[in-house]
Amino acid sequence: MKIISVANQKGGVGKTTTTINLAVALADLGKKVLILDLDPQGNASTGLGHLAPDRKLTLYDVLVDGEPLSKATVMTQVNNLCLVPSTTDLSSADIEMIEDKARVMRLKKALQDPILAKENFDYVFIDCPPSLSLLTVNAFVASDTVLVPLQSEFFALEGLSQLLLTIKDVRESLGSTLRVEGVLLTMFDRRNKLSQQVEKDARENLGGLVYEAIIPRNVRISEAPSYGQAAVHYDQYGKGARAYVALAHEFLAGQN
Amino acid sequence: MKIISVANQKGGVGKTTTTINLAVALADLGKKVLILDLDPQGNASTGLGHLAPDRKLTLYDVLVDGEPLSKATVMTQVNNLCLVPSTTDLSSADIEMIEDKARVMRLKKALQDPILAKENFDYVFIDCPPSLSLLTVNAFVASDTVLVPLQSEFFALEGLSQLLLTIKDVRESLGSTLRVEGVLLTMFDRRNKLSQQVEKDARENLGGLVYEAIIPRNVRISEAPSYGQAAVHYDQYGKGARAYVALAHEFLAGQN
Ligand SMILES: Nc1ncnc2c1ncn2[C@@H]1O[C@H](COP(=O)(O)OP(=O)(O)OP(=O)(O)O)[C@@H](O)[C@H]1O
Ligand SMILES: Nc1ncnc2c1ncn2[C@@H]1O[C@H](COP(=O)(O)OP(=O)(O)OP(=O)(O)O)[C@@H](O)[C@H]1O
Ligand SMILES: [Mg+2]
Ligand SMILES: [Mg+2]
Repeated sequence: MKIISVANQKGGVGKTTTTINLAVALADLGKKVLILDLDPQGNASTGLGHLAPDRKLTLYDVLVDGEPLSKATVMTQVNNLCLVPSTTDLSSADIEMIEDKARVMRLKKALQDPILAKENFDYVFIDCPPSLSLLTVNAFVASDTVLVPLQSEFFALEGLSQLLLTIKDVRESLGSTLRVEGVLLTMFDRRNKLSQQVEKDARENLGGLVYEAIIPRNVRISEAPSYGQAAVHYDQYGKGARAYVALAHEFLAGQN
Repeated sequence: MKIISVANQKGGVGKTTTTINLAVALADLGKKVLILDLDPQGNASTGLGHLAPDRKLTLYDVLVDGEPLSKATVMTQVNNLCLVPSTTDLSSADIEMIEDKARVMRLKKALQDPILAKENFDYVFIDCPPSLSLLTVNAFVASDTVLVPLQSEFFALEGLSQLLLTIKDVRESLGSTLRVEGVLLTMFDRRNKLSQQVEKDARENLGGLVYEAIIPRNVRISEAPSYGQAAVHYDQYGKGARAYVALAHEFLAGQN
């Protein structure tokens, strides 16, 4: 079971969209996948059609009250894909865990649930909130790698070095092997010189970490969540969906 | 001096872009304006051409070390507009202030700086980070109103009710008069049925709170920060810039 955080403290860069579409594309390829919705906004849950009133046990109950992760895991409408949902309660989790010296280890411990291990998930993706707060640090401590969506816009590059520093801090302070899984260019517009500049800068500075697959800005991608579906199902022959499927293949090729 | 938070916990909805462009448009109309960059990403500072190496005193020093706000205030390249910048240090402010029972009042107290009062600012805009954390609560406690940028996308509507609840909580628990200044539709694409749906839903549910002015998705707006300028200066005759100028006029008309 490989655990991957999808993170970037810059908001609106495509973390949730990437988590949903990559996970669904991998599930379609026969991999068993689990999504942890670690964002109090609960967008990954909604985007998979799991609406707020249906969320009985959530990541809040797991992190704050110690409920087993397996108990909060639900099926989705997609074969091979399960979800642990979130609600806005999660936004108070960092204050509620503040007394616990081992608060950064809570998610890592929860993922060691023996009943969860029996499910034989190939991949666990953690959709992170837009901040480098305790929730995101919990995700990094629990993860093997971090997949970084990078919006092809000016402000997005600015936050990248801080994110890479935080990953290094977690690796060194906890003696873990946390590293970058890959950097994915999102909302890319070929006609826009800013997009081209961001791609050039990213490939120059990050080299092979940047995926060949690039996700174009594509209106079908932003429509899909309103139908509770991933874009790879909602508009499977569209440019956006095909880019995420290409990413899934490139991601799998990189696992060896 | 009226204090306005620009907030929405959903990431990437145009908080920083709205803060910069509305503030600059008001400064051009002769109002004296101050921007507080309360986001550890420091995008408002960068977007105004105030680069990280130049940031001597920041909001971190004000909130955590008690430096006077007037001391951290710098001029910008725009007449009538000043800034209090931020750096990534600010992301540890909530943990560092946790012992202080009155931690939510720190920004409010800092804004009572007598030297700042002599500057006779008409408006103070606080660019908030994408979360409902201690920094954003500090902004709400210090503010008269909250201006809410609403991206014309599906996930953006989902978080709105939570944001309105938080504003109500702050108002009731502190006996303040905090209310919504207005809701601004951003990144609007007339050809996209999702944008039209979000506008219809917003006007039906929020009525007169929604500005007439709508900010279109416009590539010049996203290019402007890479030149350290507001879009209203970088591309002053463009559709995006003109929409922000229209907003400034509508905002002023609403002040009476
Ligand atoms: N390639 C794309 N083309 C067009 N729209 C997109 C694309 N990817 C994401 N979007 C839309 O952009 C918005 C932001 O994406 P998303 O919510 O996935 O970002 P995020 O990083 O998870 O945001 P947050 O920081 O709030 O968690 C959403 O409305 C989404 O539907
Ligand atoms: N009307 C618009 N048209 C096109 N691009 C826009 C528009 N408004 C903002 N942008 C771009 O979209 C991205 C997100 O905007 P911005 O950074 O202002 O949002 P934010 O809410 O402040 O994000 P965060 O949640 O990270 O603080 C930026 O790259 C910005 O340049
Ligand atoms: Mg998200
Ligand atoms: Mg911002």
